[in-house]
Amino acid sequence: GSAKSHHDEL
Amino acid sequence: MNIFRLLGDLSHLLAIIILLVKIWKTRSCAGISGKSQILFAVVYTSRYLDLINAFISPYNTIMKIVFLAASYGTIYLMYMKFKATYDVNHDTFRIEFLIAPAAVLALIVNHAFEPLEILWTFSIYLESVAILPQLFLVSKTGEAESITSHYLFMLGSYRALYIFNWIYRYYAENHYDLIAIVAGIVQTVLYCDFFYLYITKVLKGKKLQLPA
Repeated sequence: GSAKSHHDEL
Repeated sequence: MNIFRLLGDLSHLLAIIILLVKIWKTRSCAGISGKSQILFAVVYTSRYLDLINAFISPYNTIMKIVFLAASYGTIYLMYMKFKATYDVNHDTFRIEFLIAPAAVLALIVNHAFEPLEILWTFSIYLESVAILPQLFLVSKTGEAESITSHYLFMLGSYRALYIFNWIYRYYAENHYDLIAIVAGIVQTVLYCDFFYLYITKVLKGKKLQLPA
């Protein structure tokens, strides 16, 4: 998992 | 977006709506922990600051705004409009004991040492334990109204469904976020005892009452 990709979840 | 995530988000949304409607219709916030609601407002505020610098999708933006608005709306109802019905004597959990460790842990274990990233991490850690004041309130009074139980069940289902979402994303997209996953599992485990009582009592039409 990259550092930025979690921002696509709520 | 997969079915688990969509159902998780909808459970989350339904939980928030159930709580707002319950308070509004009964004109009372008895049995609801204002401390947990404050923690959720802190969680959404620190996580959704990315509204100003990151655009994912209209769905994502709208949901974030709804969660923020509903969260502050709930606090307004509890601490202003229906303050007289707030169970302040039973809602005695010390939230600084959750906020401070979550903040320290976010500073130590994060994906990147940047302000927004640390706030996101803090929100994830804090969310995992934000329900504790509510569970503490239920254990202190020894019971919960069925509508409060439905709220808790929907809120717990949301994170449980997110775990299935993460399993799906791991295999389908090779995507995973260990911070979110570990915190999400902690959060879901906190609801397990409640899930058991909900299924064995509330769904059979009984009130959620803890053994004396």
